[in-house]
Amino acid sequence: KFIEFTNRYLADAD
Amino acid sequence: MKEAVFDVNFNVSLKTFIETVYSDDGKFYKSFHSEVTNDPKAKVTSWDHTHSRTITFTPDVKLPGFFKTALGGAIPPINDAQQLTYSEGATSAKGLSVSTPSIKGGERFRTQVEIEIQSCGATCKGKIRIELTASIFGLQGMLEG
Repeated sequence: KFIEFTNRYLADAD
Repeated sequence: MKEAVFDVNFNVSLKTFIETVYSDDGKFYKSFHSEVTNDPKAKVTSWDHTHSRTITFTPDVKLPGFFKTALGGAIPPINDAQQLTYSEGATSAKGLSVSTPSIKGGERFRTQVEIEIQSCGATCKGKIRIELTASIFGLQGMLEG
């Protein structure tokens, strides 16, 4: 869950 | 004890990864706990001079009855002690995270997460190593989830 969340969060932050 | 290792790739530079995930305002972890552990009130301290900080959250998740019993009837706040090894311009970073429930004997439920990330130019990659010391048989699957 952490990895999935992190990828999504980083993508949104772009 | 149980260990799991995951390979990870992130589509941002190491610098951006660190500045986002380990930002001093704790925004990333506040969002993470709000969404994943259902605690919108998670607290994150500022980084101190030893590059450490503590995140406190109370997960609102369904647990098997025996786990609740082991924890004294309700889920206690969890303290996540984080330590970051990274300096500006470095090509790798290491984040250590040790979570224990704030109860007597909480170290029996210690979960350690080690994140090692290397710079690959515009992206970064690494490994996440999770160690569980939960002493109650059958708990691992739930914690891994």
